[in-house]
Amino acid sequence: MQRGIDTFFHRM
Amino acid sequence: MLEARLGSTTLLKKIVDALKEILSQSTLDCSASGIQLQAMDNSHVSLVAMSLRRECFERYRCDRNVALGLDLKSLMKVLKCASGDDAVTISAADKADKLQLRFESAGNERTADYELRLLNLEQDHLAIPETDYACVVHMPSTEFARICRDLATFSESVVIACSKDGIKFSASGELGSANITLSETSKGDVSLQVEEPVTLCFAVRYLNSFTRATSLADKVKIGLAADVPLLVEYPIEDHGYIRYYLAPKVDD
Repeated sequence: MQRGIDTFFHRM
Repeated sequence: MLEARLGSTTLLKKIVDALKEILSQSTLDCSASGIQLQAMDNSHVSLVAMSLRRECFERYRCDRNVALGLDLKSLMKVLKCASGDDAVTISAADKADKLQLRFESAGNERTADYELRLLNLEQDHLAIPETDYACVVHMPSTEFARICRDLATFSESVVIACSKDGIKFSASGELGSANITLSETSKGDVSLQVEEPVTLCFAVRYLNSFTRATSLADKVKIGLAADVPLLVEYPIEDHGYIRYYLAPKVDD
């Protein structure tokens, strides 16, 4: 399963 | 206002080429310290962060922070109007809706001015934490590009396993399987700094997109740590970089 990059780096 | 001059348009073409497969549109954030860009691809699996410090430019002036929303394909069309050895100056007034590009030939006999319409793009910045990568590998950028290209023949996914013995790239599919291992070389073109071994799985098509930056740098730096995005970093001359981050795949 491909995870999203925004599950690691959060919105500022 | 912003005014930034590069001695060669080729460098700017290489940078845009390294971005435009992952990003169709993006915002350049210009400040007194230089030009930065950060954006995710459309599917939010990877992230690109670029930095060009003011020292990258022959001349650089930015009195007030400006955000320039650009369509990268359109920018490339304008850059194709220049010769590689033309100097390029990009400029924009405060709150501009157009970017000016001026190309000057080596002997200054020819000056060409273009305007590119700017876009109002939503800015969606992510905070990239400082990461202590358990494995840091430096290798020739052409070698990394070759491995990514070759493994894409076998599978959509590539497993990267790094230990003190080497970095191994593996892919397997209907066709068969491929395993490529690089170990540290005495001449130093491949170097490994390994605190602990790491094995992660990634979608190879993103890696292949990252290798569009190959012409920017002889060496590429790869950072791996358990359960964090992969870092693939290409330096841009002495004062800049493009960093690509790719989220790992996990078992279903």
